[in-house]
Amino acid sequence: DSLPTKDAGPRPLELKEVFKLFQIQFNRSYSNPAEYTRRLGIFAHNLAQAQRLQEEDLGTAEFGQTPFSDLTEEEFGQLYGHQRAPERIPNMAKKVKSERWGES
Amino acid sequence: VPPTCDWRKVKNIISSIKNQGNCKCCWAMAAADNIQTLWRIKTQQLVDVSVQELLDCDRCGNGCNGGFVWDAYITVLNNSGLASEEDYPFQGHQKPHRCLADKYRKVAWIQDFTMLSSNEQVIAGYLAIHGPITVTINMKLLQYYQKGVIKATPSTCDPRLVNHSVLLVGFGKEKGDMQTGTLLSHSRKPRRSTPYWILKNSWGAEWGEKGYFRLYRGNNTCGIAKYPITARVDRPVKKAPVSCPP
Repeated sequence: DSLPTKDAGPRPLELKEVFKLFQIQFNRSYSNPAEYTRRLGIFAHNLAQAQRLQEEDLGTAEFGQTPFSDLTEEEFGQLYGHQRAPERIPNMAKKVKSERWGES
Repeated sequence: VPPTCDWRKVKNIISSIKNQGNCKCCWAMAAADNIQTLWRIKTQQLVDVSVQELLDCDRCGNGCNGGFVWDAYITVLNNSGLASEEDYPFQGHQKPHRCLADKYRKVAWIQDFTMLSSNEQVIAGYLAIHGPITVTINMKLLQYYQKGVIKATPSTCDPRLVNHSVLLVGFGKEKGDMQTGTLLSHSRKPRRSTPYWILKNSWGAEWGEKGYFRLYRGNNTCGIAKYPITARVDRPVKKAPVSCPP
């Protein structure tokens, strides 16, 4: 992605060092140079996104590098979000098998 | 409702932070944690309950591909309880195994499950009296979260699009940091004290505040008040209940 310069965060040289540290800290390696370059771009985008969230947040939260900083938002959602909860909980009949009290 | 509550401070009630890895089982981990915590509070028995049973015996059979906490409670009712983590350990593999619940002794069970009011004061009161509950939130901002209290608006975190279940373990209020005179390098807005929820995630202890995170309390940040659901765990009573005299 072409990053707007003001949001690009650290300059390319520093960015690669930051990314290197990220890879070491979270034990990340990429299968080929093209994948590395792609992940570096995603990483830079996510740092800029974190900076924007930081400015937008109305609380005291701090955003920045996390174990998920080399994932796109879509990849993160697919990996960690269960299917979206329905607008309302489906009605369900609950029945308990055991009649005897004190049993599970 | 007390001003603050933190179940992590009670010894042996909240278990260690789990890591769901590549298995989309936050819903099963949150429900198991809820049942286990309530069981420990009610009985003082330090059980560790099986997440894998909820994955393998879920009525949708999705295993690691996602699910809902309310289905987890139905599984526990239908199986008459949960096996121990030791007997029926978490595998985290993609496809669901067949259900092995009948093979193992149950170490904890529930009488029912219920959804609380979406009033955050009511939720806080219930949490303080009975114990941790599960909530389901929009997890979008968590990808970048490091620490502090997230206070979002519906435009930055849509409260209708909830897709991640976690355990609500307490609440508190962060002191305001009114700047007196000194200009900080970046212009920090002077803040009143910030009420927050304390939530236990299942992404490992390297993430967030040692595996936990905090959300603003009072404006349904990220949809936290949409599905507050908890098991009902009564003290196991051996003798028959008193019956009403004719």
